[in-house]
Amino acid sequence: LFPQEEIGTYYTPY
Amino acid sequence: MFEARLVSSGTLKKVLDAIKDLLNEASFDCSDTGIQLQAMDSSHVSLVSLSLRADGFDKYRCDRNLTMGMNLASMTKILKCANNDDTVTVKAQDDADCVTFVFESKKQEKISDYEMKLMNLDQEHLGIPETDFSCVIHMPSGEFSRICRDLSQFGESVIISCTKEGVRFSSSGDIGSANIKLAQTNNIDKEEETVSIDLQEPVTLTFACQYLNSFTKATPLSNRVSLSMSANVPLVVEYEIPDLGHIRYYLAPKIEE
Repeated sequence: LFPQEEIGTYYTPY
Repeated sequence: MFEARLVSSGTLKKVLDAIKDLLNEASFDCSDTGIQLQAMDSSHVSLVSLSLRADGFDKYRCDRNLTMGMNLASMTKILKCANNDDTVTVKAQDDADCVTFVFESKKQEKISDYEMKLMNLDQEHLGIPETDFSCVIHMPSGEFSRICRDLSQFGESVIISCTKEGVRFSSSGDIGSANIKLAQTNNIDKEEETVSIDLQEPVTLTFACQYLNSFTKATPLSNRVSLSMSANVPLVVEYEIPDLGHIRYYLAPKIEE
């Protein structure tokens, strides 16, 4: 699959 | 004590079908307001967020907040034992290490129960802020499913381009290229077949077909889907589950090479 950012880079963990 | 009852097992089967492509296991967070699930797929590229409201169940009781970690393959095996029109009741004691599914046939002549061991899952939750998107597309879910399926024959990614004229889905690969354009429609007679676009500014983003196809496993839950997009943020694909809640999928856009 093409290079892709993880979804977690867009939202803050809590 | 936790107890949640749905008249139709078919609904729970559809919910499970909508998440089991992406998730091997998941934590169902139960409170007096309903059941929530948030989990990333194993590659952490997409995120599933499921919400089932307490008032959408035929009976709902949750005395203490409870997190039930379930293996979704095991849950699938159990739900296969139910007919779609069986009533299903999901039950667990407080601090229980297992959950019970009770299936009752329409005429109550057959009642079966299945107990499943719960798992302790260490799942990370992400805070997702309410966002104003540059464009929100509302369209028939079957049409979206068809487009994802058709375009995934051409390439591994789909470009979604939304302007005030309409939305264009494109894909290309070794065999050639494909473009599907949808214009906004104003068919008041068949509202469920309309395509509508709320546009603040035009957006073009690229996404992996594989994930979009997994999201469309929710199609049987709703005849409508919405796609919310802004530049450089995850796509949100939302299916409203009538009278029960919603399922949302978040997918990171492809990084520019």
